[in-house]
Amino acid sequence: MGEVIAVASQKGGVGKTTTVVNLGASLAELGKRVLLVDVDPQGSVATSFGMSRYDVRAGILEVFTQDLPIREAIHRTEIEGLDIVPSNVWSDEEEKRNLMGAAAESKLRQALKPVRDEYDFILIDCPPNLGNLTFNALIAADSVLVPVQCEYYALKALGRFIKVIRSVKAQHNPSLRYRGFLLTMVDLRSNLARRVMEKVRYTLQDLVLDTIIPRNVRLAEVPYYGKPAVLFDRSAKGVAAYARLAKELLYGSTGQ
Amino acid sequence: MGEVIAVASQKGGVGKTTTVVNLGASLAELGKRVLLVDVDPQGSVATSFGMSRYDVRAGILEVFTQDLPIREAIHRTEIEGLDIVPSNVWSDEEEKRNLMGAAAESKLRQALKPVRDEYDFILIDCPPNLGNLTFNALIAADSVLVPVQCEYYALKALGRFIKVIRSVKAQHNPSLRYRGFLLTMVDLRSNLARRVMEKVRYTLQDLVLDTIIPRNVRLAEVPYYGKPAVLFDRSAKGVAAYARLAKELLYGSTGQ
Ligand SMILES: Nc1ncnc2c1ncn2[C@@H]1O[C@H](COP(=O)(O)OP(=O)(O)OP(=O)(O)O)[C@@H](O)[C@H]1O
Ligand SMILES: Nc1ncnc2c1ncn2[C@@H]1O[C@H](COP(=O)(O)OP(=O)(O)OP(=O)(O)O)[C@@H](O)[C@H]1O
Ligand SMILES: [Mg+2]
Ligand SMILES: [Mg+2]
Repeated sequence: MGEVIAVASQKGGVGKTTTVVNLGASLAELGKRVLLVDVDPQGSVATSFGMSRYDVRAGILEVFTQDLPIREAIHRTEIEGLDIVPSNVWSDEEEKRNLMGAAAESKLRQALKPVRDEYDFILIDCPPNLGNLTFNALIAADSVLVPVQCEYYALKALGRFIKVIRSVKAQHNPSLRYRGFLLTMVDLRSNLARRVMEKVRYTLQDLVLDTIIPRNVRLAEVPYYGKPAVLFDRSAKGVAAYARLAKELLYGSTGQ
Repeated sequence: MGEVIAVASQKGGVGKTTTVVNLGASLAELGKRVLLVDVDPQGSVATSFGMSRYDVRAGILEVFTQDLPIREAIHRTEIEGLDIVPSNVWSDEEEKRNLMGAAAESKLRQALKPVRDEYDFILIDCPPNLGNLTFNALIAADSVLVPVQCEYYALKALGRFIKVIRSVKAQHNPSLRYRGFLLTMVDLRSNLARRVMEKVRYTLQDLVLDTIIPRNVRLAEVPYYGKPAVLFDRSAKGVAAYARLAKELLYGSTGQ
């Protein structure tokens, strides 16, 4: 029985896509069967695997708007056991009319039912807002993983996010739980990052994952190479961090 | 007659808020009258001026949903000549029901009419998506300033953004023009940043502003101090860069 994890934050640029892509690759490297689902119209997951619009047979758009069985939108990747459902909302008019507003909030949950048992993990990449698509992901998910960039705007965004989770749990998905808050792009030499880290740990206590993702340029090169970092630089700091995160999610605290 | 500039990009975390706040402060320092309008439900502009929900009498929410005259939502800041209309969408349900979907796309343009002549510049901070609020800003604006983080996902996002501008011009706001593409968070020691910069300049040519905004931790401390960087470290690299940007917008190319 696979676990569905929504990777979400309304704050932009905190590492949602980078986490979905590289955590997914790390879990697959540990022998797990993993599906990445991109519900962000930006389509950054496809970009991370070098896919252009011509490589995408069908995607999340048809699943949402034409009831396409999600199995038809699944694409294999270079990594054994790692599949993706790309976001193929290529035009904004479509995004606004069909996706952002119209789909029922439990659309994705229904769509994922037939394939849940075929994967150990399903990771959902969310857009940087708390609109309909993120709601769909939170309603489909068993748990939510929240990347937190160690900066002040991202810190301030947490309060609102926690409120939304509470209301989703109360009104739509009572079994939704936190998988954890993940500190990302951490530069330990920076006082600002340390201050924010301390504050996040003080406020959120055990909900903060042990694993920290350091700022590492190799992670930013994923969309350049069109593949997760483990495929082009296995020795990178960022790759090791996502491998630790995968183990923490599988086996519990790393006790760092 | 004031110029209305939308600061927009659907890519998250590229420096939209940081640009609105610090460019606004720089223009005010040069004696211009400036209004910052935040249409992003995250409310990062208020955070940048240390305002909590208790400091906000009224904001963009009442302007959009209760036809409050925008003058009633204007708040003074510590900087002479710099005013703000904060975003006060505190709850997401409100955001989804009232703001994201319902408001007519020309709502903001109508709302700004009575105050346009009282300011030399009106800068609009947009959310990281191409939904209704960003459309409102693009329809209200004379021009659009596009922060571009020097990384690959942000580069890939440009194509879609340019398409949206083209369609807004064709269908809603024919006089909308580019104020320019602004390279942000630039670390010149990084090959990745140089490669992306070259690509942006090669593709967008004269549309790329001369001024570059370097990565500078003082800019990231704005939400910690609750004021634009010029007020707590006038000597910072980031402050000098936004001062150069202000001059470039006022007087034309800096010829860098
Ligand atoms: N640990 C890291 N070290 C260095 N760069 C990183 C790291 N994590 C992410 N990045 C880079 O930072 C930027 C933001 O990350 P990413 O796009 O994954 O965030 P996001 O939350 O998915 O953004 P959005 O809100 O736009 O969807 C990207 O350019 C990415 O390559
Ligand atoms: N030139 C810079 N140097 C260092 N840090 C910066 C710089 N510009 C922005 N930042 C920091 O990077 C993060 C992203 O910037 P900011 O929040 O302004 O982007 P945004 O595009 O408004 O994000 P969102 O899409 O969430 O609205 C913030 O933590 C900010 O403090
Ligand atoms: Mg993303
Ligand atoms: Mg912002």
